[in-house]
Amino acid sequence: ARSPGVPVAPVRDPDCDDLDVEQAALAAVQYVNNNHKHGYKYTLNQVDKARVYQRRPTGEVYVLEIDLVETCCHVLDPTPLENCTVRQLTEHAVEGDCDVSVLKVDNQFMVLNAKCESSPDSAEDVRKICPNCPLLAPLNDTKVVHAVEAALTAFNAQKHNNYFKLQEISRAQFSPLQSSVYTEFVTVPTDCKPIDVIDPAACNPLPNQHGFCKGTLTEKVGGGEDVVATCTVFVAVPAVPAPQPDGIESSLGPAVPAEPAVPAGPPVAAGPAVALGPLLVDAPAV
Amino acid sequence: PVAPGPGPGPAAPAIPLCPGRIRHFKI
Repeated sequence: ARSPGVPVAPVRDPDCDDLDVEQAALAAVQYVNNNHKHGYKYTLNQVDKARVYQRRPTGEVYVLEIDLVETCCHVLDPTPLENCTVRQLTEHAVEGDCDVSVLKVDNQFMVLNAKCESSPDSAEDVRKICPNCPLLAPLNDTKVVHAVEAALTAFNAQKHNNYFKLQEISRAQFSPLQSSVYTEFVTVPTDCKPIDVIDPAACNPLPNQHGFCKGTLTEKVGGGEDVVATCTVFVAVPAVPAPQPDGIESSLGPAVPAEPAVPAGPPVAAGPAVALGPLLVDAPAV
Repeated sequence: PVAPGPGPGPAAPAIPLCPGRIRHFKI
């Protein structure tokens, strides 16, 4: 026990590139990505500060300030973080600043707490490196909402097996001349067929399936609009049960595959319960 | 006789290397 009000002296101030510091930072990044359900995954850019405190009875607490940068993978996208492309500054990237505490015990890192603030790069900084690059737009802007609805309508018009509903608008950019709107949004397939949807609210989302879409709406000079939509749909497929020794009955119930909204591609990532296969579904210009 | 010169003196205190390396780009 220590007297109240007496701060615990730090054990040491390690290098920010110390291997343990990096492992603690990576554990914190994983924690952050697992605990926000909107927007994109972040990846570690830099460790700003590191301090280590002793923890009783055992262990050490790493108190870190870390800089994160946005990737192009949505947090619901099962793609491993290592395979996610970092969002380039020319795309008006978002950064995150986090204060985290990570406990190290028995060579295992466990995040105790994390507090993060995210903010887009300044428009001036984007302009410096790319004068004509589109800047981020508010997600609730009427032009953005219209562009997403038009892109989703175009995608659903392709008559996939299922009707897709909008789950989240995750990104939007206006071109400098305001003549086109670029959007990224998340969709979810439903139990409705595209051709007989009267009330979308009555369609129920299928579990463990999401479409990650990009759409561009361009206003034509003579009136009218061009819409382009591209979606990557991840479909959950049941995992193959591990072979059981003779005489031992599997505790798993029968695998009942839900009909995927789109045919599943080859598995690329395996988790404890499901394997996920991506399928690129491209919608040409409409 | 030549008086011994000053020794190397105490080692400079180690300076923690922070912030660490930038993995992607400077923000």
